[in-house]
Amino acid sequence: MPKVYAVANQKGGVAKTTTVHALGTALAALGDRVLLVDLDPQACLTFSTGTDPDALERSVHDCFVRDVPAVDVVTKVGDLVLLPASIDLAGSELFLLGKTGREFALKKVLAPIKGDYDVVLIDCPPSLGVLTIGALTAADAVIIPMQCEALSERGVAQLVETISDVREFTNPALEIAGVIATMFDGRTVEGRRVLDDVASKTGLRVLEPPVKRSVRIAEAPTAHRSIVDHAPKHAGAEAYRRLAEQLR
Amino acid sequence: MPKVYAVANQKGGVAKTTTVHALGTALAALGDRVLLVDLDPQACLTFSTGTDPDALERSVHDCFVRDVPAVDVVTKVGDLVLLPASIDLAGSELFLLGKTGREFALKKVLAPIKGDYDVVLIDCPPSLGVLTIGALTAADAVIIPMQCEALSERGVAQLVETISDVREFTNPALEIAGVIATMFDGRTVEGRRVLDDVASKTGLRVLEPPVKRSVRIAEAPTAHRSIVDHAPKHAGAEAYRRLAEQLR
Ligand SMILES: Nc1ncnc2c1ncn2[C@@H]1O[C@H](COP(=O)(O)OP(=O)(O)OP(=O)(O)O)[C@@H](O)[C@H]1O
Ligand SMILES: Nc1ncnc2c1ncn2[C@@H]1O[C@H](COP(=O)(O)OP(=O)(O)OP(=O)(O)O)[C@@H](O)[C@H]1O
Ligand SMILES: [Mg+2]
Ligand SMILES: [Mg+2]
Repeated sequence: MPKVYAVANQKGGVAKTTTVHALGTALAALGDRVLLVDLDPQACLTFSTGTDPDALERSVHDCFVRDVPAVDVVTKVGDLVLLPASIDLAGSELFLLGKTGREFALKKVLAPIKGDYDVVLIDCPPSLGVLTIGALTAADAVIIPMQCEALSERGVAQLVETISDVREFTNPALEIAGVIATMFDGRTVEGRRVLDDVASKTGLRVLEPPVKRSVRIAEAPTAHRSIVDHAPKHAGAEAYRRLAEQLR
Repeated sequence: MPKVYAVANQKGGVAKTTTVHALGTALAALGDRVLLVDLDPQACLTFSTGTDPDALERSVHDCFVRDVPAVDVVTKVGDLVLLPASIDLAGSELFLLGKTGREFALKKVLAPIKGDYDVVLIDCPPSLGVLTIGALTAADAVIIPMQCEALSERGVAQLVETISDVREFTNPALEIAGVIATMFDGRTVEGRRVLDDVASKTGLRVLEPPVKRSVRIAEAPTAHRSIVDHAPKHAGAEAYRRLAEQLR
């Protein structure tokens, strides 16, 4: 049975997608069979792997609303397998809001196929809505990418509260794997202050090392690669590989 | 009658909140009476002005679901007036989804008070859901902050499509003021490429100058200030002032 990770943080632009893609690539390079699940209607993960979300016949949306089996929707991308998203997924949110047991929708979609993988990584949208709750319900553990800046700080407590609710109601076994400091600016005191602040206030484990900010990481999606593939000797690739080893 | 701007981009972390706060501060310094509207349940704008969202008795949420007049909810913050958000606003989204004419909810909330201001700036959450649609329906024009990186690029076309829908159905007079290049990395080719790409594909006007990436801008919220107040001589403050002048 695979380890299923939800990569979540309702704050926007904290490198959830970048982290899912990089960790997935690193784990695949270590020999794991990896499934990536794109749960964002903006389909950035899907795009990032070189799959055109607007050209897809089917996406995870069809698994939710038309009961299409996930095995008929997943697509191979290099050494990874992707359950892709498309803009249709915005319709899934509306559809699921009206359904009993909606929190379990993703878990049900993944159940028949997850046995084929060693690790599943779910990329969440920047919200604590029904798609993220579904990811938290389907997961064994949560990875929290965090941009160590003032405006990101507040969200972590709220996310931890949401995780407690999910533990209480829909997924008692859910663990928190830890926080990953993303786009970390090592040159300033602020980054380290925010990280220590969050760790001491929430008691969350901080996974090491931080991933430093680097323009090459932002450029990798243009080449339809994660930094791990795009520039394997780059410090960011190295950081994500060291983080990936701790998730196996 | 004031000029009402919706500051929107469904991509996360592209400096919507930072831009609203900075432009608002710059316009107030030019003598305008400025109203800031926080439409994000994460209440980052509210926090950024030094208002504690968790200590608020009422927020814009109460205007939506309990018909509390906006005049009883707004709060003075320095030279600005703020219609604040709180986590309750997540409940507004659900509530509004069930209501006829929901797109006009914010417009109705603002109608009695907007005459007291020269400019209104609405901070949108990272989604194209009911709150953002409400902002686009209430606005005279849209400002699109854009992080000039590959993963942000795709979203702009989708946002422009949404704006066309709003023009067609709920706000025929809606204009696009233009794109602001935020957190701009002048040292690389990528940033300028993405900006030119978006401009040529969408025909959108690019407002000048770009706001360069600088750690001081990310630190300003810790002091409960925008960069314009926090470091008036800083290049980012200067950029936002020059942008503000074009919005009057
Ligand atoms: N270490 C890094 N250094 C520089 N840029 C980075 C780094 N990590 C991610 N980025 C870039 O920052 C931007 C935001 O990252 P990303 O889209 O992965 O965040 P996200 O949390 O998934 O956003 P959203 O909330 O919109 O889903 C992207 O353009 C990405 O390429
Ligand atoms: N020019 C800049 N240079 C450096 N950091 C910046 C700049 N502009 C904004 N930031 C920082 O980048 C982060 C994201 O900005 P902000 O929260 O304003 O984006 P947003 O689009 O409102 O995000 P969300 O989608 O979550 O609402 C914040 O920590 C902010 O302080
Ligand atoms: Mg993402
Ligand atoms: Mg914001």
